[in-house]
Amino acid sequence: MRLAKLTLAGFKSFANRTEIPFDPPIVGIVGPNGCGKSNIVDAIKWVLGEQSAKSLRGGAMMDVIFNGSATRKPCGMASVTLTFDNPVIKDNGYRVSGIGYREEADGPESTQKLQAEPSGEASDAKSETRNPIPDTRPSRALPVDLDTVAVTRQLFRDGTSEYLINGRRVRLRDIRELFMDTGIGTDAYSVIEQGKVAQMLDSNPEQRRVIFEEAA
Amino acid sequence: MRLAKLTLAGFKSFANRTEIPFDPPIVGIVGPNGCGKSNIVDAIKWVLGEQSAKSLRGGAMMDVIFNGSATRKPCGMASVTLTFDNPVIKDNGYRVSGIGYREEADGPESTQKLQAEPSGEASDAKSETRNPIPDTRPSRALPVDLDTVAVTRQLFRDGTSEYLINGRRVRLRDIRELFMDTGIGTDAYSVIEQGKVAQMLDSNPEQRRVIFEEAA
Amino acid sequence: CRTRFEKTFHEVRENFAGNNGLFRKLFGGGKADIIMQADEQGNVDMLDSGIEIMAKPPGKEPCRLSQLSGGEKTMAAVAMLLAIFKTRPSPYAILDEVDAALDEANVERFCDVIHSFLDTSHFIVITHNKLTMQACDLLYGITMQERGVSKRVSVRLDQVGADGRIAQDAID
Amino acid sequence: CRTRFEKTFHEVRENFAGNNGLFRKLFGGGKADIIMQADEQGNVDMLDSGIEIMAKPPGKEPCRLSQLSGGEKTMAAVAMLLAIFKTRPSPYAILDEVDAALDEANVERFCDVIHSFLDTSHFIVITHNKLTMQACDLLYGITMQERGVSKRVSVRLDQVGADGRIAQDAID
Ligand SMILES: Nc1ncnc2c1ncn2[C@@H]1O[C@H](COP(=O)(O)OP(=O)(O)OP(=O)(O)O)[C@@H](O)[C@H]1O
Ligand SMILES: Nc1ncnc2c1ncn2[C@@H]1O[C@H](COP(=O)(O)OP(=O)(O)OP(=O)(O)O)[C@@H](O)[C@H]1O
Ligand SMILES: [Mg+2]
Ligand SMILES: [Mg+2]
Repeated sequence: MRLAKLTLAGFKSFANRTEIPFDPPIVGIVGPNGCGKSNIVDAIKWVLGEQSAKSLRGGAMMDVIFNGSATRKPCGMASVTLTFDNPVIKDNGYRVSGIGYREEADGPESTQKLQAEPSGEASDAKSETRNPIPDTRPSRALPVDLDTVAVTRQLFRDGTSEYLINGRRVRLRDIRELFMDTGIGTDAYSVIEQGKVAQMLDSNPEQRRVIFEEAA
Repeated sequence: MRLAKLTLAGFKSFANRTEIPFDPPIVGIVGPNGCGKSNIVDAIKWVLGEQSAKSLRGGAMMDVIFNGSATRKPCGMASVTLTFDNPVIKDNGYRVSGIGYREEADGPESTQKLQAEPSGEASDAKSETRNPIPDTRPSRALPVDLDTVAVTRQLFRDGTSEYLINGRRVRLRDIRELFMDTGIGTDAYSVIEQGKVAQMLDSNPEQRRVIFEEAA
Repeated sequence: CRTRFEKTFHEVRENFAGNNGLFRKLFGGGKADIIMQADEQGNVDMLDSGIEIMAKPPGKEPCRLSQLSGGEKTMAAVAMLLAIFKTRPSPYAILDEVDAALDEANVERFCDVIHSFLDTSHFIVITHNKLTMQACDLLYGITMQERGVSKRVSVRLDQVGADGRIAQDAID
Repeated sequence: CRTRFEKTFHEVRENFAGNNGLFRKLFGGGKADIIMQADEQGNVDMLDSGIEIMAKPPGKEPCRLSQLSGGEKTMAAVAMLLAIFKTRPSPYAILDEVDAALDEANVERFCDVIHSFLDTSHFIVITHNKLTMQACDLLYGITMQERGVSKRVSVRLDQVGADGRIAQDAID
């Protein structure tokens, strides 16, 4: 599973729709002070479910929507999409306990449809999910039987906010479950924010435990 | 009044006696990571009376004494001296309410001697200080009638610590009084430690007040 | 839960402080250790004790993390992050100006070590440092040609000025 | 006490946010302000209210300090420090790698502004940045030729390697 690209529109200083592909193993981002580099890091944290405005360097969550410049009016909404490649894992025997096993409940239904979608008639399979189906899908890192998985978050000026997986509305819980045990989404050790490097170790012994617990 | 030079011996990584003159207006300090640059900043904070070991990046105050290296044994004491030029101020009418006016009390006495010393027989003047003497000394930035003022702090392995002004033992209170109203010694705005630039403004509105209060 | 934490702790410790661990790789020598803090009676409780880190840069005495210099602390933190990474790989890592406090000798070691992780993770590195830029496979420049509005352009190393400014020909 | 604080507050505000203030000098334009926070009833108490700082980099909308970038925040903090300095000069200032997050355009402005303060204060600047080194009148190198033991040597700019290492001829 690989990070494929990031798409931002109306998010902080990215007023225009901007695509940032991440094909090669190391991608560098450069530019003068204040040009928007750290806003990219905020966009990735936000789309993966970040709930604290302060940790996105704002006062309120609305602060992530482009609020205008000398030559432009503010945007009406912020939208960020993170796309992952999710290829079939050559049979390494690694089974992901995917969403397919989940009992039918409200909400995940839309995610459930994600699974069934590719083979069309599976939508009649609703009754079957009461009995856990043997997982015959090829194994992939993300428990979605598709080659690419696009996670989207949107926020409108009126305060409404949406999460989407491959274009279908889901809840934050589904996003968290999608990435469970993959190391994605937990900030403890996959994102080092600007100026926070030494802080990771400066904290007291109790806080350091948290980093280890996240990893466990 | 100008900062003239800093002398360190046995302080942190400065095992040998080291002199650092500060003659020109902008002095740059360079060198690879871990070579001892920030230890110089700690030395200046320490000699001016810093009481918190944590703010000197240590666990206990003893951590400021050179604790050995692959080729050297630890030192028995740490000593830092900060020397100021304290020239006569061309008569700009600015009178410093120097120590000369103070009523006789315990402690400042030794500082008092500092004033009297240069003219020899003044040591009999002790009885006179009961009545405030008219301050006939030429005015200087520091209330000491000498061209150079050297402030020293020493710490021994057995825990004893001393403050000295021009070689005479004084108390911390005397050092603080020496620098009162000169802007020296308060960290709030004359020292920016490594990694702490943005923190000055990151703090909450109440903490920002403190910076203004220090300046007032 | 206890065994899982214990297993992770020992793996991270080995990856961080072992002879071929990340601390020695980033510092080019020296020693380090991660220790569970014992309580007054000397007991260590895997699920509760705090974690202390000791570091000994090459040629120096061992000391607490707080006594390290700014650059040494950054290197120790990066070593810890990558040690955790080795134990629980994540598909991506984002480093935002992690190299700001490093001198060039440390930047070179930092880039070398990152390269040894590329088979399991993708790195996104934000930097002002020319050496780090050279270590990247692809460079994106972010410019604000229209003030207040960010735009992404692809750049080659020679199009990034000494001041991080993107050359005009990359923007067009 | 109240009048003293009030006087200092207004002086610093003018030095920081005024038209010829330090914010505009360091940012090359824009606007800033220092405001006493009012309580719910809208009253401001000079001796008690918190202090809020608004910043508007050139060409951008005004925003809170926390929304500024790393480099912008550094420049705002330096502007504030020097504004206080102007109000209450101190014989020395020590800046430890303040320029670490700055791009070269900002480093140049930073050095220019420092130069305008030299008649009242001495500056001691610790840096890895070549441009800042050039702005210094004298350079000292700190080396650890003997591992773990710091030694001071005088250096010329050409003796400081790209990696902050001091050339051998300066050490001898
Ligand atoms: N909602 C928003 N609308 C418009 N602009 C915004 C918004 N939120 C933040 N910004 C702008 O984004 C800029 C900060 O960008 P960012 O922190 O990404 O800079 P940077 O490239 O990381 O710079 P540095 O190199 O200094 O760290 C600020 O100048 C701020 O004005
Ligand atoms: N009491 C002590 N005895 C001996 N060495 C000490 C003592 N206290 C600190 N040190 C050493 O001083 C070094 C830190 O020095 P300092 O913080 O001044 O480095 P620096 O030059 O500022 O580096 P950087 O560029 O990374 O900020 C540490 O490596 C530490 O081992
Ligand atoms: Mg940034
Ligand atoms: Mg330092």
